[in-house]
Amino acid sequence: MFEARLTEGSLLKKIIEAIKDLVQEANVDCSEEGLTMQAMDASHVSLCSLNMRHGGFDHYRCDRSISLGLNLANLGKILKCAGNDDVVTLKAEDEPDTLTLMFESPNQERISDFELKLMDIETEHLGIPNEEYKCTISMPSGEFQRIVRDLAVIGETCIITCTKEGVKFSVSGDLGNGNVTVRQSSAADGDEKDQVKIQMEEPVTLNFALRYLGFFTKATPLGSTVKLHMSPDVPIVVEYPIDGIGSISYFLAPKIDE
Amino acid sequence: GRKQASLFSFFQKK
Repeated sequence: MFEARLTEGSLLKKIIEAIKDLVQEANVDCSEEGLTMQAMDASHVSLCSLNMRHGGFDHYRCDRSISLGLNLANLGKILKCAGNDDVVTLKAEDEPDTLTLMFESPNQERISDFELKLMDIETEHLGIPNEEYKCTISMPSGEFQRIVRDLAVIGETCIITCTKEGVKFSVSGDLGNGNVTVRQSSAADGDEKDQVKIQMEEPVTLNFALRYLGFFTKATPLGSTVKLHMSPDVPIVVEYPIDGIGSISYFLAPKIDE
Repeated sequence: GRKQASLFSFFQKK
C-alpha cells in the first residue's frame, strides 16, 4: 500500500508542469524514503531528477517500494481537475495498474477521486556521480527565467561564464548579439531570496542550448531561488529547491567543439 | 562550430 498526502496540492501541479514539456513518460519510484524520478528527454541531451522526501508530506506510507509508470501529460490533465487550494492524496496498491488521486477542498465540501492508468515504461537510468562543482551560483529564479527568455529571442546558444565578480550570459544570432551580467550581491543588499551568491574555485565557461534552459525555467513557480552548478566540460545542473520537501534538478549536456 | 553533446558522453548507464 502506498499513500501520500500533500496539503499544498498545488505543489504537485507545479511539479508536473515543470516536467511534462521535457519528458512525456517517466517512472516515479516510491519507497520508504519518499518519491524520486529520473528521466531523460527524448534526445538524451537533458535529464530531470525529482526528489520528494517522505517528511515533506503530511502523511506518507509506503509498505513496499513500487514504481509508477506515468504519462505526465495525462497526469497533468487529471491534476487540472484539482482546485489550487485542494489537499491531494496519491494512492496505489503494491502491484498497481492505476494511481488513485483524491482531491479535497479546504472545507471538505468537495471530494473527488480519479484513477490514472499506469504504463510499463522501459527507462535507462544514468549513474550521476556526486560531484563537487567548481562554480555554484544561487540567484532569484525569476531573474534566471527572464534572462533565458530574453536571450532566446536573439539566438540558440547561450555562453555562461562564471567568475568571482558575476555570471555573464551571452548570445549571438543573425540580428546581433547580447550579454546579461548579474553581479554578486553585497551582504547589505536586501532580502536573502533576491541575492546573487557565487561560490567559485575556478572560473568556468560553457555553452548551452537556450531551448532546454527554457524548458527548465518551467520550474520557476516552485521556489524563489535557483542554483546553477558548473564545472569545465560537464553538464550544468539547474537546481530548484522545493521548500521543506526536496528539489527538482535538471542536467544539460553542453555544446562542445566539433 | 559546436555540436550538442549527449548525456551518455558524461554519465554511465546504470
